[in-house]
Amino acid sequence: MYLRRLEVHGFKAFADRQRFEFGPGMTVIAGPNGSGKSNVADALRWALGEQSAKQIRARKTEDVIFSGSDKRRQMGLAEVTLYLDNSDGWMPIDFAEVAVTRRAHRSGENEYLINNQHVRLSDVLDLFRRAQVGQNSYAHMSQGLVDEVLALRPQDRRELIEEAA
Amino acid sequence: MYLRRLEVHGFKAFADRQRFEFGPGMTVIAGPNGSGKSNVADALRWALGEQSAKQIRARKTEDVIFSGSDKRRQMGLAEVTLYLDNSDGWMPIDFAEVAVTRRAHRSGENEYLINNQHVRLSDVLDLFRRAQVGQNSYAHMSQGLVDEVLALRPQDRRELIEEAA
Amino acid sequence: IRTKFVETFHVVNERFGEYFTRFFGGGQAELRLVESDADDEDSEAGVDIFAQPPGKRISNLTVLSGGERSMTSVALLFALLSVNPAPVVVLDEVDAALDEANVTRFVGTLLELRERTQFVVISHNRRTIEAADAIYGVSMGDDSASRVLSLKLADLPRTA
Amino acid sequence: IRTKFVETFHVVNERFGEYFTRFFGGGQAELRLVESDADDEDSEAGVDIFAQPPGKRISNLTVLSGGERSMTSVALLFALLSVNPAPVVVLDEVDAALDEANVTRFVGTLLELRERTQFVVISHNRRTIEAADAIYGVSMGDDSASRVLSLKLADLPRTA
Ligand SMILES: Nc1ncnc2c1ncn2[C@@H]1O[C@H](COP(=O)(O)OP(=O)(O)OP(=O)(O)O)[C@@H](O)[C@H]1O
Ligand SMILES: Nc1ncnc2c1ncn2[C@@H]1O[C@H](COP(=O)(O)OP(=O)(O)OP(=O)(O)O)[C@@H](O)[C@H]1O
Ligand SMILES: [Mg+2]
Ligand SMILES: [Mg+2]
Repeated sequence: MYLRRLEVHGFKAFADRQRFEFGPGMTVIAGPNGSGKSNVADALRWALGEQSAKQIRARKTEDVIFSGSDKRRQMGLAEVTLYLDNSDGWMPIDFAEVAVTRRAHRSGENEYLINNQHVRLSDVLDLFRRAQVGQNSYAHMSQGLVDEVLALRPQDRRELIEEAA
Repeated sequence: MYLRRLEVHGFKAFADRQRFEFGPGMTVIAGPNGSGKSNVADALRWALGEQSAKQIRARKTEDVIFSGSDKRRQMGLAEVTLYLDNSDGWMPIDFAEVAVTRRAHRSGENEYLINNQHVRLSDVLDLFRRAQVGQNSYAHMSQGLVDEVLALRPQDRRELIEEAA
Repeated sequence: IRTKFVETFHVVNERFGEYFTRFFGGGQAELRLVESDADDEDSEAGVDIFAQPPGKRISNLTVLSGGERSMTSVALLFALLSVNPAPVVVLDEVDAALDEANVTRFVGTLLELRERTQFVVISHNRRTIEAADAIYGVSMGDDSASRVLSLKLADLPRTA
Repeated sequence: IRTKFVETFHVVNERFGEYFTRFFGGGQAELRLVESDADDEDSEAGVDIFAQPPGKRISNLTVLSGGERSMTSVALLFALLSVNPAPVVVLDEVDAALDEANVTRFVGTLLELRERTQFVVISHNRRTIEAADAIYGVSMGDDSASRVLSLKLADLPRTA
């Protein structure tokens, strides 16, 4: 299984629909300060079902929706879709491609979809847990926090090893 | 007034006596990871009378003394001297050059000297306070903490403005 | 469940030591199980980290430099990935504190792990960008909206 | 004492705005006095920071990027220095998160302040090193002891 494509629309500063195609191996994202690189990392975490606002640098749900600028109106919806190549059957679902979508409305409501079917958050989390995708906290290192693992309490570090077990 | 020279001996990884000559303007310190650059910043803070171990990445006094290596024995004393050019009479003391020395022994005892005369810590702090040297907390930005000022509580930020008053 | 944990712990610990000595050209690093201070019988042991760059005597983490801390953390990450490869890993400027030699070691080792793990790496560092299988550039328009373009290395301005 | 504080506050605030708009090519930043939440009559007002890059709507600090946070902090530092120049300032890798354009702005502005303030700057960044009045190289010997050598720019390896 691997991440084939990421689509963002209305998520943080991605007012227009933008698309990233990923291959296996290492994909680097580069660009000036403030251009939106860490917002891509936030979009990936968010679509994987992240429930802690702090982990995606937000305080409340609507902080992830494009808030407008001098030249553009604010939007009412943020949407991120992950397209996962499942041709090796790694994910316990009968599709060669699995599209997982998360949406947030200004009302604070979140929607989750798998291959365009509305599902509950627990369905998404369950799918990812069984496929071991995104659940390992060591699978993300946020900007400026590379040495966070050194500052964790011993109990919390134990969890990292348990995740790898 | 400006900082003319810094001498370190036995302070952290500076086992041999090392000397930095500073001119006015910008002096850059460069070098590989782990070579001792931040230790120079710690030496400057320490000689200015810094009392918080955390600010100089130490837990107790003896952490600043060279702890030895495979090839060298540990030392019993750390010494840092700042040579300040006072030809403009900025510092309230009758010397054209002011040498401020701080020493630490393995016993935990600290010694302070001004132009080779033993003085108390309060004398050093008083001299620097009247000369406005090193007392402004904005005069140091530690590695990885450049945006610390953004995370301070409003009361603590007020102190920065008060220092500039 | 305990034996599974203990088994994994030992393998991760071994790999952590290997990646560490490879990054630092020697020295040693290890994980140690420590009894938790809670009185509660059931509470499980925590994990402590010891890291000692080559030639040095000290092994507590507070004396490590900024770059040494980054490399120690990455060594642990790579150890965990080598034991249980997460399908996708996202790294946001983990190379910011590294000097040139350490960036080369970091990237070189990362490329070995990409057989089983897909990496999405955010970086300003030219050496990291040059080693990528694919590069995306992100830019902010004058309407304050982000845009993405797929880049070739030659398109990139000389970074710092 | 209050008037002295208020006077300084206004000048620092003005300069902070100036350095910010210079760094970001527009936008606005300001300091605001906020009543402290303590009930105690005497407690003095605290200082809040608002920063809004050009074109954007949001002004709370949580949405700023890593590099934007560094530049905002440096703008405040330079504002304080322009009002009350500390004789010596030590900066340890404050340019780590900055892209090439921002490093150039940071260094360019720093050099203007060096008339009244001496700067000791630790950096891996070539542009910062190239702008120095003097350069010191520090290296670790195989006996794990640090050594200092005064460098010329030409001596330095191409940094990352
Ligand atoms: N909801 C939102 N609506 C509009 N813009 C937003 C929103 N949330 C964040 N932003 C903008 O996104 C920008 C930050 O992007 P990001 O943190 O991804 O930058 P970056 O490319 O990682 O930069 P750096 O190299 O400095 O780390 C900020 O300027 C912020 O204004
Ligand atoms: N008391 C001590 N005795 C011997 N060595 C010490 C002592 N205290 C710290 N060190 C050594 O100093 C080194 C760290 O130096 P420092 O933090 O100055 O590095 P740096 O040049 O700033 O590196 P980076 O670029 O990674 O930030 C560590 O490797 C540590 O072992
Ligand atoms: Mg970022
Ligand atoms: Mg350092």
